[in-house]
Amino acid sequence: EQLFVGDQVLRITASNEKQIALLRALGEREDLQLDFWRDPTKAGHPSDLRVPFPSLQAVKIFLESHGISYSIMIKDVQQLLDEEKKIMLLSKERER
Amino acid sequence: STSTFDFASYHTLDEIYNWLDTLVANHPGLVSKIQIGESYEKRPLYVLKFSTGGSNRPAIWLDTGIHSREWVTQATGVWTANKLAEEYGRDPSITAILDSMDIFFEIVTNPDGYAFTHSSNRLWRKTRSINAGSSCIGVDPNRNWDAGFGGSGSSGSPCSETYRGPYAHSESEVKSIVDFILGHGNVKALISIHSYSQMLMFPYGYKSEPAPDFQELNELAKKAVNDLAAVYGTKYTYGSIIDTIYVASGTTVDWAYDNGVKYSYTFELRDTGRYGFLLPSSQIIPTATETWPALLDIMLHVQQHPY
Repeated sequence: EQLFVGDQVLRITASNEKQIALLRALGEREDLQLDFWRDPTKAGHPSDLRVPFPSLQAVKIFLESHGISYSIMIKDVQQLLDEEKKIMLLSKERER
Repeated sequence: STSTFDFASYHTLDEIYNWLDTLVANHPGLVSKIQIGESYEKRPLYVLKFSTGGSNRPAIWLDTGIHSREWVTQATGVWTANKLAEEYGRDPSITAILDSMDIFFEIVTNPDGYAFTHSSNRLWRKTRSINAGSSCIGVDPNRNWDAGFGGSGSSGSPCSETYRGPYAHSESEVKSIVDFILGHGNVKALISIHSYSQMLMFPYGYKSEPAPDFQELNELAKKAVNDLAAVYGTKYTYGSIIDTIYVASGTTVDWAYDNGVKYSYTFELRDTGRYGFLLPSSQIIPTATETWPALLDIMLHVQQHPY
Protein backbone atom coordinates (compact mmCIF):
# COMPACT_ATOMS: atom_id res chain seq x y z
CA GLU A 1 0.00 0.00 0.00
CA GLN A 2 1.37 3.42 -0.97
CA LEU A 3 2.09 5.67 2.01
CA PHE A 4 2.06 9.45 2.04
CA VAL A 5 4.07 10.18 5.15
CA GLY A 6 5.07 13.84 5.33
CA ASP A 7 3.17 14.74 2.16
CA GLN A 8 1.43 18.07 2.49
CA VAL A 9 -1.46 19.71 0.68
CA LEU A 10 -0.82 23.37 0.02
CA ARG A 11 -3.67 25.81 -0.60
CA ILE A 12 -2.27 28.19 -3.16
CA THR A 13 -3.79 31.45 -4.32
CA ALA A 14 -2.37 32.88 -7.50
CA SER A 15 -2.82 36.62 -7.80
CA ASN A 16 -2.57 36.94 -11.57
CA GLU A 17 -2.55 35.01 -14.83
CA LYS A 18 1.26 34.83 -14.85
CA GLN A 19 1.23 33.02 -11.54
CA ILE A 20 -1.52 30.68 -12.82
CA ALA A 21 0.73 29.78 -15.75
CA LEU A 22 3.68 29.21 -13.40
CA LEU A 23 1.54 26.87 -11.27
CA ARG A 24 0.39 24.92 -14.30
CA ALA A 25 3.98 24.54 -15.47
CA LEU A 26 4.95 23.39 -11.99
CA GLY A 27 2.21 20.76 -12.12
CA GLU A 28 3.62 19.38 -15.38
CA ARG A 29 7.00 18.62 -13.74
CA GLU A 30 6.79 14.81 -13.55
CA ASP A 31 9.93 14.61 -11.39
CA LEU A 32 8.10 16.37 -8.55
CA GLN A 33 5.12 13.95 -8.66
CA LEU A 34 2.69 16.73 -7.79
CA ASP A 35 -1.07 16.15 -7.65
CA PHE A 36 -3.48 19.04 -8.03
CA TRP A 37 -6.55 18.23 -5.97
CA ARG A 38 -8.03 21.47 -7.22
CA ASP A 39 -6.55 22.87 -10.41
CA PRO A 40 -5.35 26.44 -10.71
CA THR A 41 -8.18 28.17 -12.54
CA LYS A 42 -8.43 31.91 -12.01
CA ALA A 43 -6.55 34.56 -10.07
CA GLY A 44 -7.91 34.76 -6.55
CA HIS A 45 -9.41 31.25 -6.69
CA PRO A 46 -7.66 28.72 -4.42
CA SER A 47 -5.98 25.66 -5.85
CA ASP A 48 -4.94 22.71 -3.71
CA LEU A 49 -1.72 20.87 -4.43
CA ARG A 50 -0.51 17.66 -2.83
CA VAL A 51 3.28 17.74 -2.59
CA PRO A 52 5.21 14.56 -1.79
CA PHE A 53 7.55 15.05 1.13
CA PRO A 54 10.74 14.83 -0.99
CA SER A 55 9.51 17.69 -3.21
CA LEU A 56 8.28 19.95 -0.42
CA GLN A 57 11.28 22.16 -0.05
CA ALA A 58 11.73 22.69 -3.79
CA VAL A 59 8.06 23.58 -4.24
CA LYS A 60 7.98 26.01 -1.33
CA ILE A 61 11.13 27.74 -2.56
CA PHE A 62 9.55 27.99 -6.02
CA LEU A 63 6.34 29.51 -4.67
CA GLU A 64 8.12 31.94 -2.38
CA SER A 65 10.59 33.00 -5.05
CA HIS A 66 7.68 33.89 -7.34
CA GLY A 67 5.71 35.60 -4.60
CA ILE A 68 2.87 33.07 -4.89
CA SER A 69 0.99 32.94 -1.60
CA TYR A 70 0.11 29.61 -0.01
CA SER A 71 -0.89 28.02 3.27
CA ILE A 72 -0.66 24.45 4.49
CA MET A 73 -4.12 22.85 4.27
CA ILE A 74 -3.05 19.34 5.30
CA LYS A 75 0.14 19.04 7.32
CA ASP A 76 0.60 15.28 6.88
CA VAL A 77 -1.60 13.35 4.46
CA GLN A 78 -0.71 9.98 5.95
CA GLN A 79 -1.90 11.08 9.36
CA LEU A 80 -5.36 11.80 7.92
CA LEU A 81 -5.40 8.45 6.12
CA ASP A 82 -4.44 6.58 9.28
CA GLU A 83 -7.24 8.36 11.15
CA GLU A 84 -9.72 7.51 8.38
CA LYS A 85 -8.73 3.85 8.50
CA LYS A 86 -9.03 3.70 12.28
CA ILE A 87 -12.54 5.15 12.17
CA MET A 88 -13.57 2.72 9.43
CA LEU A 89 -12.42 -0.21 11.58
CA LEU A 90 -14.34 1.08 14.58
CA SER A 91 -17.43 1.40 12.44
CA LYS A 92 -17.04 -2.15 11.16
CA GLU A 93 -16.93 -3.43 14.72
CA ARG A 94 -20.06 -1.44 15.54
CA GLU A 95 -21.85 -2.83 12.49
CA ARG A 96 -20.87 -6.37 13.46
CA SER B 1 -31.01 -5.46 6.75
CA THR B 2 -29.95 -1.91 6.02
CA SER B 3 -30.41 -1.10 9.70
CA THR B 4 -26.97 -2.61 10.41
CA PHE B 5 -25.32 -0.59 7.65
CA ASP B 6 -23.60 2.48 9.07
CA PHE B 7 -24.38 5.32 6.61
CA ALA B 8 -22.00 7.55 8.57
CA SER B 9 -19.00 5.46 7.64
CA TYR B 10 -16.97 4.72 4.52
CA HIS B 11 -17.25 1.20 3.12
CA THR B 12 -15.36 -1.14 0.84
CA LEU B 13 -16.59 -2.04 -2.64
CA ASP B 14 -17.85 -5.41 -1.46
CA GLU B 15 -19.75 -3.83 1.42
CA ILE B 16 -21.43 -1.35 -0.94
CA TYR B 17 -22.25 -4.05 -3.49
CA ASN B 18 -23.73 -6.23 -0.72
CA TRP B 19 -25.73 -3.28 0.51
CA LEU B 20 -27.24 -2.80 -2.97
CA ASP B 21 -28.73 -6.29 -2.67
CA THR B 22 -30.05 -5.48 0.80
CA LEU B 23 -31.77 -2.33 -0.49
CA VAL B 24 -33.37 -4.31 -3.32
CA ALA B 25 -34.52 -6.97 -0.86
CA ASN B 26 -36.00 -4.31 1.42
CA HIS B 27 -37.89 -2.57 -1.40
CA PRO B 28 -38.81 -5.31 -3.89
CA GLY B 29 -41.63 -3.43 -5.62
CA LEU B 30 -39.57 -0.31 -6.17
CA VAL B 31 -35.85 -1.04 -6.42
CA SER B 32 -34.06 -3.51 -8.67
CA LYS B 33 -30.43 -3.94 -9.63
CA ILE B 34 -29.21 -4.16 -13.19
CA GLN B 35 -25.71 -4.68 -14.59
CA ILE B 36 -24.81 -2.36 -17.46
CA GLY B 37 -21.36 -3.75 -18.17
CA GLU B 38 -17.97 -4.59 -16.70
CA SER B 39 -15.01 -2.50 -15.64
CA TYR B 40 -11.55 -2.91 -17.15
CA GLU B 41 -10.68 -5.45 -14.44
CA LYS B 42 -14.00 -7.25 -15.09
CA ARG B 43 -15.89 -6.01 -12.06
CA PRO B 44 -19.67 -5.70 -12.61
CA LEU B 45 -21.04 -2.18 -13.13
CA TYR B 46 -24.25 -2.18 -11.10
CA VAL B 47 -27.05 0.36 -11.44
CA LEU B 48 -30.02 0.64 -9.09
CA LYS B 49 -33.31 1.07 -10.91
CA PHE B 50 -36.12 2.86 -9.06
CA SER B 51 -39.38 2.22 -10.89
CA THR B 52 -43.06 2.02 -10.01
CA GLY B 53 -44.08 0.41 -13.28
CA GLY B 54 -44.65 1.22 -16.92
CA SER B 55 -42.14 0.60 -19.63
CA ASN B 56 -39.49 2.97 -20.94
CA ARG B 57 -40.70 5.84 -18.85
CA PRO B 58 -38.79 9.13 -18.98
CA ALA B 59 -35.80 8.66 -16.70
CA ILE B 60 -33.24 10.41 -14.55
CA TRP B 61 -29.63 9.16 -14.41
CA LEU B 62 -27.56 9.72 -11.25
CA ASP B 63 -23.98 8.67 -10.72
CA THR B 64 -21.37 8.96 -7.99
CA GLY B 65 -17.78 7.83 -7.65
CA ILE B 66 -16.51 8.35 -11.17
CA HIS B 67 -13.33 9.68 -9.53
CA SER B 68 -12.60 6.87 -7.14
CA ARG B 69 -10.81 8.80 -4.39
CA GLU B 70 -13.77 11.10 -3.81
CA TRP B 71 -15.19 8.74 -1.19
CA VAL B 72 -17.80 11.14 0.11
CA THR B 73 -19.60 10.83 -3.24
CA GLN B 74 -20.11 7.06 -3.11
CA ALA B 75 -21.13 7.41 0.54
CA THR B 76 -23.57 10.18 -0.39
CA GLY B 77 -24.83 7.92 -3.17
CA VAL B 78 -25.63 5.14 -0.72
CA TRP B 79 -27.42 7.50 1.66
CA THR B 80 -29.37 9.12 -1.20
CA ALA B 81 -30.41 5.79 -2.72
CA ASN B 82 -31.71 4.69 0.65
CA LYS B 83 -33.55 8.00 1.06
CA LEU B 84 -35.18 7.63 -2.37
CA ALA B 85 -36.46 4.19 -1.42
CA GLU B 86 -37.60 5.20 2.06
CA GLU B 87 -39.34 8.41 0.97
CA TYR B 88 -41.39 6.99 -1.86
CA GLY B 89 -45.00 7.04 -0.67
CA ARG B 90 -44.10 9.49 2.12
CA ASP B 91 -42.52 12.54 0.50
CA PRO B 92 -44.94 14.07 -2.03
CA SER B 93 -42.10 15.23 -4.31
CA ILE B 94 -40.38 11.87 -4.47
CA THR B 95 -43.74 10.13 -4.90
CA ALA B 96 -44.68 12.45 -7.77
CA ILE B 97 -41.32 11.90 -9.45
CA LEU B 98 -41.36 8.12 -9.15
CA ASP B 99 -45.01 7.85 -10.12
CA SER B 100 -44.13 9.18 -13.55
CA MET B 101 -40.38 8.67 -14.03
CA ASP B 102 -37.71 6.06 -13.42
CA ILE B 103 -34.41 6.79 -11.68
CA PHE B 104 -31.20 4.94 -12.55
CA PHE B 105 -28.43 5.32 -9.98
CA GLU B 106 -24.85 4.09 -10.45
CA ILE B 107 -23.19 4.50 -7.06
CA VAL B 108 -19.73 3.05 -7.83
CA THR B 109 -19.06 4.25 -11.35
CA ASN B 110 -15.35 3.41 -11.18
CA PRO B 111 -15.13 0.17 -9.15
CA ASP B 112 -11.55 -0.70 -10.18
CA GLY B 113 -10.31 2.67 -8.98
CA TYR B 114 -12.39 2.45 -5.84
CA ALA B 115 -11.08 -1.01 -4.93
CA PHE B 116 -7.56 0.32 -5.56
CA THR B 117 -8.08 3.21 -3.14
CA HIS B 118 -8.83 0.64 -0.44
CA SER B 119 -6.05 -1.79 -1.29
CA SER B 120 -3.12 0.21 -2.56
CA ASN B 121 -3.43 3.95 -3.07
CA ARG B 122 -6.09 6.01 -1.28
CA LEU B 123 -5.47 8.95 -3.59
CA TRP B 124 -6.18 7.10 -6.85
CA ARG B 125 -8.58 9.01 -9.14
CA LYS B 126 -8.63 7.39 -12.58
CA THR B 127 -9.62 4.01 -14.02
CA ARG B 128 -7.08 1.17 -13.86
CA SER B 129 -6.69 0.46 -17.55
CA ILE B 130 -3.20 -0.11 -18.96
CA ASN B 131 -1.93 2.53 -21.38
CA ALA B 132 -0.01 1.03 -24.29
CA GLY B 133 3.52 2.38 -24.42
CA SER B 134 3.42 3.95 -20.98
CA SER B 135 4.18 2.80 -17.46
CA CYS B 136 1.40 5.06 -16.22
CA ILE B 137 -1.98 3.50 -15.52
CA GLY B 138 -5.50 4.75 -15.95
CA VAL B 139 -7.66 7.28 -17.73
CA ASP B 140 -9.64 10.15 -16.21
CA PRO B 141 -13.18 8.89 -16.83
CA ASN B 142 -14.46 12.45 -16.77
CA ARG B 143 -12.36 13.42 -19.80
CA ASN B 144 -13.10 10.31 -21.89
CA TRP B 145 -16.53 11.23 -23.21
CA ASP B 146 -17.21 12.10 -26.85
CA ALA B 147 -17.93 15.78 -26.25
CA GLY B 148 -15.10 18.07 -27.11
CA PHE B 149 -12.91 14.99 -26.66
CA GLY B 150 -9.21 15.76 -26.96
CA GLY B 151 -9.65 19.46 -26.28
CA SER B 152 -7.35 21.62 -24.20
CA GLY B 153 -9.33 20.83 -21.07
CA SER B 154 -7.77 17.38 -20.81
CA SER B 155 -4.32 15.89 -21.08
CA GLY B 156 -2.76 13.63 -23.71
CA SER B 157 -0.23 12.32 -21.20
CA PRO B 158 -1.07 8.92 -19.65
CA CYS B 159 0.72 10.06 -16.47
CA SER B 160 -1.59 13.03 -16.00
CA GLU B 161 -4.56 12.88 -13.60
CA THR B 162 -6.69 14.29 -16.43
CA TYR B 163 -5.51 11.91 -19.14
CA ARG B 164 -8.29 11.69 -21.73
CA GLY B 165 -7.51 8.14 -22.92
CA PRO B 166 -6.51 6.86 -26.38
CA TYR B 167 -9.95 7.61 -27.88
CA ALA B 168 -13.44 8.67 -26.80
CA HIS B 169 -15.27 6.01 -24.79
CA SER B 170 -12.11 3.88 -24.60
CA GLU B 171 -12.98 3.13 -20.99
CA SER B 172 -15.58 0.40 -20.49
CA GLU B 173 -16.83 2.24 -17.41
CA VAL B 174 -17.74 5.16 -19.70
CA LYS B 175 -18.86 3.16 -22.75
CA SER B 176 -21.27 1.13 -20.59
CA ILE B 177 -23.09 4.29 -19.52
CA VAL B 178 -23.08 5.66 -23.06
CA ASP B 179 -24.63 2.45 -24.39
CA PHE B 180 -27.16 2.32 -21.57
CA ILE B 181 -28.36 5.92 -21.98
CA LEU B 182 -28.47 5.77 -25.79
CA GLY B 183 -30.17 2.37 -25.61
CA HIS B 184 -32.74 3.61 -23.13
CA GLY B 185 -33.48 6.60 -25.35
CA ASN B 186 -35.65 8.43 -22.84
CA VAL B 187 -33.23 9.83 -20.24
CA LYS B 188 -34.25 13.41 -19.49
CA ALA B 189 -31.71 14.36 -16.83
CA LEU B 190 -28.22 13.35 -15.79
CA ILE B 191 -26.62 14.31 -12.48
CA SER B 192 -22.99 13.31 -11.93
CA ILE B 193 -21.77 13.80 -8.38
CA HIS B 194 -18.11 14.59 -7.69
CA SER B 195 -16.20 16.24 -4.90
CA TYR B 196 -14.92 18.71 -3.89
CA SER B 197 -15.19 22.51 -3.96
CA GLN B 198 -18.89 23.17 -3.60
CA MET B 199 -20.08 23.87 -7.09
CA LEU B 200 -23.14 23.02 -9.17
CA MET B 201 -22.30 23.15 -12.85
CA PHE B 202 -23.95 22.55 -16.20
CA PRO B 203 -22.72 22.55 -19.84
CA TYR B 204 -20.56 23.55 -21.42
CA GLY B 205 -17.07 22.76 -20.27
CA TYR B 206 -15.43 22.26 -23.63
CA LYS B 207 -16.56 25.53 -25.22
CA SER B 208 -17.36 29.02 -24.01
CA GLU B 209 -20.52 29.36 -26.11
CA PRO B 210 -23.51 29.28 -23.75
CA ALA B 211 -25.74 26.19 -23.90
CA PRO B 212 -29.07 26.82 -25.68
CA ASP B 213 -30.86 26.16 -22.37
CA PHE B 214 -28.42 28.26 -20.34
CA GLN B 215 -31.09 30.50 -18.80
CA GLU B 216 -33.25 27.67 -17.50
CA LEU B 217 -30.29 25.56 -16.31
CA ASN B 218 -28.81 28.58 -14.54
CA GLU B 219 -32.07 29.51 -12.80
CA LEU B 220 -32.59 25.94 -11.65
CA ALA B 221 -29.00 25.73 -10.37
CA LYS B 222 -29.51 28.95 -8.44
CA LYS B 223 -32.62 27.55 -6.73
CA ALA B 224 -30.86 24.28 -5.97
CA VAL B 225 -27.79 25.87 -4.37
CA ASN B 226 -29.97 28.19 -2.31
CA ASP B 227 -31.93 25.24 -0.93
CA LEU B 228 -28.68 23.39 -0.28
CA ALA B 229 -27.24 26.34 1.64
CA ALA B 230 -30.41 26.62 3.69
CA VAL B 231 -29.60 23.34 5.46
CA TYR B 232 -26.21 24.07 7.04
CA GLY B 233 -25.07 27.24 5.32
CA THR B 234 -22.70 25.51 2.86
CA LYS B 235 -22.08 27.98 0.08
CA TYR B 236 -21.94 26.74 -3.50
CA THR B 237 -21.08 28.57 -6.65
CA TYR B 238 -22.95 27.64 -9.81
CA GLY B 239 -22.82 28.16 -13.55
CA SER B 240 -21.44 26.54 -16.67
CA ILE B 241 -18.32 24.45 -16.18
CA ILE B 242 -16.15 26.75 -18.25
CA ASP B 243 -17.31 29.87 -16.41
CA THR B 244 -17.23 28.35 -12.95
CA ILE B 245 -13.97 26.44 -13.07
CA TYR B 246 -12.13 26.17 -16.37
CA VAL B 247 -12.17 24.53 -19.74
CA ALA B 248 -12.78 20.78 -19.31
CA SER B 249 -13.06 18.56 -22.36
CA GLY B 250 -14.73 15.17 -22.69
CA THR B 251 -16.93 15.43 -19.61
CA THR B 252 -20.01 13.40 -18.74
CA VAL B 253 -22.44 16.30 -18.63
CA ASP B 254 -21.31 17.79 -21.94
CA TRP B 255 -21.75 14.42 -23.63
CA ALA B 256 -25.20 13.97 -22.10
CA TYR B 257 -26.30 17.45 -23.10
CA ASP B 258 -25.01 17.02 -26.64
CA ASN B 259 -26.99 13.77 -26.80
CA GLY B 260 -30.29 15.33 -25.88
CA VAL B 261 -30.26 15.09 -22.09
CA LYS B 262 -31.28 18.68 -21.40
CA TYR B 263 -30.96 18.72 -17.62
CA SER B 264 -27.31 17.72 -17.15
CA TYR B 265 -25.53 18.76 -13.98
CA THR B 266 -22.33 18.07 -12.09
CA PHE B 267 -22.14 18.53 -8.33
CA GLU B 268 -18.83 19.15 -6.60
CA LEU B 269 -19.72 18.32 -3.00
CA ARG B 270 -18.40 20.05 0.07
CA ASP B 271 -15.16 20.39 1.60
CA THR B 272 -15.37 23.19 4.10
CA GLY B 273 -11.80 24.09 3.28
CA ARG B 274 -9.70 21.71 5.36
CA TYR B 275 -9.65 18.15 4.03
CA GLY B 276 -10.17 18.22 0.30
CA PHE B 277 -11.62 14.85 -0.66
CA LEU B 278 -10.27 13.27 2.55
CA LEU B 279 -13.46 14.43 4.20
CA PRO B 280 -13.90 12.76 7.60
CA SER B 281 -16.73 10.21 7.68
CA SER B 282 -18.44 12.36 10.34
CA GLN B 283 -19.31 14.71 7.46
CA ILE B 284 -20.95 12.08 5.25
CA ILE B 285 -24.47 12.51 6.56
CA PRO B 286 -24.38 16.31 6.76
CA THR B 287 -23.06 16.36 3.20
CA ALA B 288 -25.73 14.00 1.92
CA THR B 289 -28.45 15.77 3.91
CA GLU B 290 -27.66 19.17 2.46
CA THR B 291 -27.37 17.80 -1.08
CA TRP B 292 -30.79 16.12 -0.93
CA PRO B 293 -32.96 19.29 -1.35
CA ALA B 294 -30.81 20.38 -4.29
CA LEU B 295 -31.22 17.00 -5.99
CA LEU B 296 -34.93 17.15 -5.28
CA ASP B 297 -35.23 20.58 -6.87
CA ILE B 298 -33.62 19.36 -10.07
CA MET B 299 -35.56 16.10 -10.26
CA LEU B 300 -38.89 17.79 -9.53
CA HIS B 301 -38.22 20.43 -12.17
CA VAL B 302 -37.50 17.68 -14.68
CA GLN B 303 -40.71 15.87 -13.77
CA GLN B 304 -42.73 19.07 -14.09
CA HIS B 305 -41.16 20.16 -17.37
CA PRO B 306 -41.43 17.22 -19.72
CA TYR B 307 -39.80 17.64 -23.14
